[in-house]
Amino acid sequence: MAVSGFEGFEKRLELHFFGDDPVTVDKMGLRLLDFESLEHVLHAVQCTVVSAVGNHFFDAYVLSE
Amino acid sequence: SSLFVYPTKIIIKTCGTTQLLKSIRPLIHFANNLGLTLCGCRYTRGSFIFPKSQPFPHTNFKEEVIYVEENLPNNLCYRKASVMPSKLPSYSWHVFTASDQTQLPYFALKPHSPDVTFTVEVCMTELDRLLARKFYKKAGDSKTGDSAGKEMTELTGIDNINPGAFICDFAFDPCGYSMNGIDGDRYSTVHVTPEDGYSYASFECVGSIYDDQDDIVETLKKAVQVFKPATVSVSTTSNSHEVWTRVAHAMEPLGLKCRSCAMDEFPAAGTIVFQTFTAARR
Repeated sequence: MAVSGFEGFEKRLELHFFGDDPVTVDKMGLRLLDFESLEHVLHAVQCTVVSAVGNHFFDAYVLSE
Repeated sequence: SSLFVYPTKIIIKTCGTTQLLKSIRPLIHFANNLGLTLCGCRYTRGSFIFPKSQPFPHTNFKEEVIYVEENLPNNLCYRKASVMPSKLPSYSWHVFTASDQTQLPYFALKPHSPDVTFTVEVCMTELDRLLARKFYKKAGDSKTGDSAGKEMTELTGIDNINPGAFICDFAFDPCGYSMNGIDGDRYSTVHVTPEDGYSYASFECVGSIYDDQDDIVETLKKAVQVFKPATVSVSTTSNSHEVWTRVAHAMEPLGLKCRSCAMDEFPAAGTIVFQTFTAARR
């Protein structure tokens, strides 16, 4: 196999959800996922969180493979 | 790589040889525990530089689509996979979308209305070597990833792409950089692999047809100027003619000539326009 370097081109996945319970959806919805659950998901993707920030609208995480 | 979590939307964007699609099943499970049900999925990627290095289920697009379909619930019945071509053989845009009927009535009611918000995904290769070198940590530099990342952000002008955004950045050893910008309900993100021979950078942001149309033009210009790439592809999720013609306007002053433009419709998920540009001197 040709010697390969680090693959820059990303894979991008966007998932949309809807909820019957207006409280969950209007307030925080997926943002209620605890960090342990997020880490479980990221473990499946071989990633870890190296930096995080959030505001009124959403949470943003920088990941490392 | 980046993760963005909204109340009803989650976006994961990873580079390298990660098995991104393996996140679908656990995410659906945890969201269900919160009373949330999946109603839409969009998977996109360019063409890998090292496709043979990709593990299952990413060894080819057909295998990715099969894997996604096997992990989606049946209510997402409107599905489409498409490989959007360009005139550059190693530049295609791979798209898979799936939606459930609860979204279709909305979309069907306004089949040709311009999508209000849109996502712009920019992929850049053959970066300017001097500019790419700015994304290497200095030998013996004891700075943490955070502080080295902050230094790179300021040194390269990435903080000027959207001066109103709060930036969360990180530099990797010995090279490489990722940043997320947050500005109200809008994210932006930059990922850089600066190694010569396979240098790559991406920029992604969200726009709206109600924005001042020069906003997206200026943003894209500044983002591409950071890297001065020889080849750029831009994918926009908008059926507004205005949006993707503006993308081309943003590239021309940078000496980048449009070489291809492909458009495709995805049921209950809207339109995607895929454009490629190369340095006009070619």
